[in-house]
Amino acid sequence: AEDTGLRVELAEEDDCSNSSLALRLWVEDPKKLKGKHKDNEAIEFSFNLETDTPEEVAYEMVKSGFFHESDSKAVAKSIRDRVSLIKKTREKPAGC
Amino acid sequence: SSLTQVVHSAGRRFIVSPVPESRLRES
Repeated sequence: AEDTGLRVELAEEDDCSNSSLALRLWVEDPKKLKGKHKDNEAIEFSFNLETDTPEEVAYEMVKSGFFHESDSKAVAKSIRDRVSLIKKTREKPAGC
Repeated sequence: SSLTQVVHSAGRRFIVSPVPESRLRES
């Protein structure tokens, strides 16, 4: 995946029984972001695979003051990449 | 450690915590 300077990982192990995931996002490379942000902070949030979109969550993070508007695309992309990976893992027979 | 919770108007809850040092800049 393209390096956005952001890292998104599962905050809890995925047991594949729930469409809602707990994800954690943090800034790995501040130089890749356009706006200011708080250092060394991880943001944990829920993401529903069926009803949520990465763009929507990124927008909420911007509105909540975690990121500058200009970084919302990078935030959305980071979430989208991780969610795609989780979905692919779930689709594999041995994924869960 | 201190945790901060922010609830967006849409209802989603964001929990802010410090990133463990071991997770920073790992490649």
